[in-house]
Amino acid sequence: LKTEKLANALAIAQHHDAVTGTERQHVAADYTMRLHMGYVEAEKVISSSLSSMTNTHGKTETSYEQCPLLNISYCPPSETLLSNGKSLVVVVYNPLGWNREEVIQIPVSIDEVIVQDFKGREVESQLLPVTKSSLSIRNDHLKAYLGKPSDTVIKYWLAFQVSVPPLGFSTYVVSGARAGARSVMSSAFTVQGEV
Amino acid sequence: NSTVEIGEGNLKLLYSVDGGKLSQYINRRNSVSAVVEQSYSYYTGFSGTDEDPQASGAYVFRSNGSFSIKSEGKDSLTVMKGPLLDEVHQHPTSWIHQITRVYKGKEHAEIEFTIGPIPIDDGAGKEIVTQIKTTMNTNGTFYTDSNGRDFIKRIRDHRADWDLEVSQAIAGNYYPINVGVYVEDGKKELSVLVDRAIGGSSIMDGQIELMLHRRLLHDDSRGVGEVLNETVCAFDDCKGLVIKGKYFIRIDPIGEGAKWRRSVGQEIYSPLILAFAEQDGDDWM
Repeated sequence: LKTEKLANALAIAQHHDAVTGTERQHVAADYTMRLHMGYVEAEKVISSSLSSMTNTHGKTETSYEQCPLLNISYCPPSETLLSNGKSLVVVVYNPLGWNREEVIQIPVSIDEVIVQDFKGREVESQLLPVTKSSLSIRNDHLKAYLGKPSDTVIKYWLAFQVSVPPLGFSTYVVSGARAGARSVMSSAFTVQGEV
Repeated sequence: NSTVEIGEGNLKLLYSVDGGKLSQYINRRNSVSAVVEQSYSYYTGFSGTDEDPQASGAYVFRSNGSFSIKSEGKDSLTVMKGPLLDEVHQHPTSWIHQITRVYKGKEHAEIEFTIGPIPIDDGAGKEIVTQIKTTMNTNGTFYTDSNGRDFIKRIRDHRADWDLEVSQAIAGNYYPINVGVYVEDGKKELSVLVDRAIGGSSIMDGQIELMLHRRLLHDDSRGVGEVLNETVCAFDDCKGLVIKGKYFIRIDPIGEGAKWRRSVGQEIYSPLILAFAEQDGDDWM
């Protein structure tokens, strides 16, 4: 497992045309391809590292997936696992040397969700409806990238608070809600004119 | 009843109901309050003439007029409120979508923009900018980072070490921004952090502008040999590029913004890494 393709891609992307976006289009496409190759290679290293770090009880090593298309609201593990009745394990790694308290968001297709930390304590979470324009962007780009629309339908963004130690990771488990515990649904309203 | 307030923590943003625009920034912890507007506009690219042949292109920024982007149809905003964050969704045109987020535990506003495909059917290349306006009297001075290092003082229409003759009122005051830009008026400082290398400036006192996307129709004949008009194709259907990113706004009492710019500037370029796995029932890892 190496990260040499990523190193090469990042080195090439320091050219002044790459930084400013003044390269020719076929060069932009080449940068994209090299960065993608680097990402795919590094993803395996990350998955292997996290698997090694989280395997503290001598169980079979867990295989981790990432969501490189989260920026277009596409994340198959979070969309499909929850709807199949399984729980989703989310590992959050902090590459900086200080503690981070942030809110992360993942797309989900169900509306009753509970988030727990590694000790099983419930973590505050919030569901935000996915807007039509986000869905439109998702569908347009999935057609371009995958050649077909997504098999799943997402309804909400699940937001929850994470706390991650310096240069370390935290683990959260997202499950379909049981009685008495669920995410708070956002109150949504539209203002148009003076109404 | 004339405003909508978002933010469950110290930071509150007020939007005017009539027009759906951001109108005020309030931080209850440090008593900072400021009138703030945020809008979009574009510069059309200069196409070159016999007398003045240098066209606006990938390398050369020569604007040929500035046009504000007015909302298509009725102004509207959709607000989502909850215990962790509030969101404001705005759609000023069919090709600009914006989500403003205020997190309960943070004292900055996060603005996520989705822009494109930039329309060119009117025959004009466009460079899209967003403007954040305040009433601060900043005396022509602003500060931009130097390729991620120190923030350097910039004075509009002025260079410290030579007599500048301004021939491009906008481009002559544009600077590269990798981490952020800020202005101050002796009492407050308005800081903006970015998630990518972009161009930006403070063209008017109290204002910061960021160039977020560009689509041009002329080669500037400075070497690239191609028009900056990138497209994405699916099934032989090619459209102009759609870009998506974030920038972050905060107003501090004078002297208190540097810590935020340094720490959050680092966090923006070192995001938390997420990895996912499945788990059966209560089989805890």
